[in-house]
Amino acid sequence: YPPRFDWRDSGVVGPVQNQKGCGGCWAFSVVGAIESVSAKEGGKLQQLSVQQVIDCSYNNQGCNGGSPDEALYWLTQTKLKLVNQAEYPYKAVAGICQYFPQSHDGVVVKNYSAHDFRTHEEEMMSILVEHGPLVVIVDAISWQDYLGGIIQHHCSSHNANHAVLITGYDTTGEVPYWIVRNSWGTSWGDSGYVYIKKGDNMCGIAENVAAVFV
Amino acid sequence: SNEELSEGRIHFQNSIKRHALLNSVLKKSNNSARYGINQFSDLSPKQFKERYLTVQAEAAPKFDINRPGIHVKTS
Repeated sequence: YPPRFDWRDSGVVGPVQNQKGCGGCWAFSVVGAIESVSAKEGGKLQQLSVQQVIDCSYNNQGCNGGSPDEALYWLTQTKLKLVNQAEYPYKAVAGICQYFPQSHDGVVVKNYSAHDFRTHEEEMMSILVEHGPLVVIVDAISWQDYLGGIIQHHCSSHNANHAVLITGYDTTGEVPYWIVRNSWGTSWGDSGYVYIKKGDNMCGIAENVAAVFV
Repeated sequence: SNEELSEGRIHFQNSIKRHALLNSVLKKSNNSARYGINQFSDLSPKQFKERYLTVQAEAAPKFDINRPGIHVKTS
């Protein structure tokens, strides 16, 4: 696989989102991955409804938090069709689940994988290139003050608390790093992105890595 | 309210001290992370954690290089 790779270059990564005051990062990361993998598999890149996942994923807690693994499990079990964001727009508060008929257009998650790649970040690169952007859970305590650059220090891996989407990596420079899309708007970090040193499980980025299949 | 404003100011001042610390102890290089004022600077670390760091983490099975198949949760 190449020394530098970013799914944004293939036009299959949607714009950075802003979860605002809702603790729904778990839904943003999952929906972001589904959007990208769906586009990669030949569909057009479309923004899918994060609000649908927040409202309907009963095994999570809406804007109070949740787990990407649980959301993916729920999506695969129910075969729910994820509809377009325009049809079920984001409100930044959890609400009542709105149902759509099975005949309605939408994207279905067929399967997913979730692994701990703590000592296998090289293999993580190949999974990313082969399957698409990856949902990961990180310890983002120090991200409160982040402005840009590659995080190489001050990022523990003891307490995973935030879900994001890895869209690529770059190993061409002095410090190899992961390219990560966050959901705190474009005014945070580098236009909404954060770069994390690759190879040391920095921020716990390799401990819970999910790939989506649509 | 005045109380909230005052609290926000204290958090902001604390965040500036935090930025100085984070930036000073870094190994300086062109691509090192930079820390400074952003939209979260008037929140305390506790408030930031409560509002934005809400993932319920689950342990994933270790990746086995000899069995790199799909793991699907079954219960």
